[in-house]
Parts: sequence; C-alpha cells; structure tokens
Amino acid sequence: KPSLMNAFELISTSQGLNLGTLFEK
Amino acid sequence: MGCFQSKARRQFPGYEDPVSLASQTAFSVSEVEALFELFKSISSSVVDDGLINKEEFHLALFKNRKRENLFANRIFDLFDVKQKGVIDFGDFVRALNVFHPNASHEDKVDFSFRLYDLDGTGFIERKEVKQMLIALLCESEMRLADETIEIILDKTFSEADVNQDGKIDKLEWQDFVSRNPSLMKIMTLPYLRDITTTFPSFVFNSEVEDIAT
Repeated sequence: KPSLMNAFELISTSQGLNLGTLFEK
Repeated sequence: MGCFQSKARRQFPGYEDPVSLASQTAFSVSEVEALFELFKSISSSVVDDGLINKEEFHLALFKNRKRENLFANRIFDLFDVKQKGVIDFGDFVRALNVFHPNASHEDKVDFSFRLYDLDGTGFIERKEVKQMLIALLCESEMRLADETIEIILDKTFSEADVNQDGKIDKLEWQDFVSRNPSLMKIMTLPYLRDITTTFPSFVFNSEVEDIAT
C-alpha cells in the first residue's frame, strides 16, 4: 500500500533515476 | 607530448586522458575507454559536438528526446558540474563513478542528498519531497488523493526529520538511509562492472598503449 511507504521509497522507483537504461544499446 | 594532439582530444571538448581519469576514479583505464564508446554514442545522437546536451541525455535514458522528467533533469544538472548546459567526457566519467559498485558509500549518500535537495539549500524540504512525489505520480500515471500524499509526507518526515524542524539535513539523511538501505539501491549500477564487455569496441579505438585492466 503506497500510504505505508515513505516518499523516498516511492521516488526511488522513478524511471528517470534508473540510469541503467543508458547502457542498453 | 610535443605537438601531437589525439583525435579524441580534438573532437571532444573536455576530453581527458583515460589514464588520468582512471587514477581519479574506481574505473580501470579499459573501463574509462569503454565509457568513452558510450559517451561518443550518446553525445552524437542529436548534435555531433562531442558533448552531451539534455536532449541527448533524455534520448539515451528514455529512447525519447521529447520526454520531460524532473529526475532525469536533476541527474543531468548534477552531472553538468561546470553548469554549462552540457556534460563533457571528464564530468561524465567522474559522475558515473559515484554509481560504481566500488565507490564509497559516503559519496553515494552525499550524491543522493544533493539529488533530492532540488533547490540546493542544503536541506531536503517538505515542499521538495512533495514536488518529487507529484512528479513521480504524473510519470507513472498514478493518482493519489491529496490527503494520501500528505499522509505519506507526514510519515516520511516523522521518520527522517528527527529534530522535527520541517526539513531533512545531511546528518538526518545519513541516519535515515542507514535505517532504509534499500533507498541507496539506485546509487549503484551493476552495469558498470561489465562496461568493457558491453562496449568491446574500445579495444580498436584505444589511444593508450598496453592497457592495464
């Protein structure tokens, strides 16, 4: 449930923070 | 050095010697050269000027140059150390170094703090967390009632803002992530361990003799 998570747990799921896609050709 | 100037140095403003960059980072010389292959590809995707602009960064991240994303913009701004609106090769390698599995935990915590301190005030403020939360919800097309957002913020600040002054300082952040280690997962990119295998062509373009791996 989102309400039980802290905001940073939610924020860290952002695609914009997933730099792994930089390495995908 | 004489008057010899490498091809890379001429075509890529901000290009730095791989041996020097390896000595400043957790990367080996080969890994820096493999990162240069990645850098060349990203920096030539829209404007072939040897630098990565924001549009190229977005294109590399999302395969879509027009996509606006608060977090990608924020990462770009932190990579753009010289604040020129572009990332040069030296900045690129030093910034990615923070995400290396062998980089220090302190550096990762420090980078994550600066990432979330959107306004650069030295504190992560409630309004900044709210802004990021709303951006995330828009990005993922999720809808949460305002009341739910406020409950999440209350919970977050009750856990992280130990002195209850309404903002999270660096010491509070260090303490908070030590209690919530999963928050640091995004600060390590396992891909960086295999970068020479991902970009093997660096071997053919190497300007360094007798590469030490």
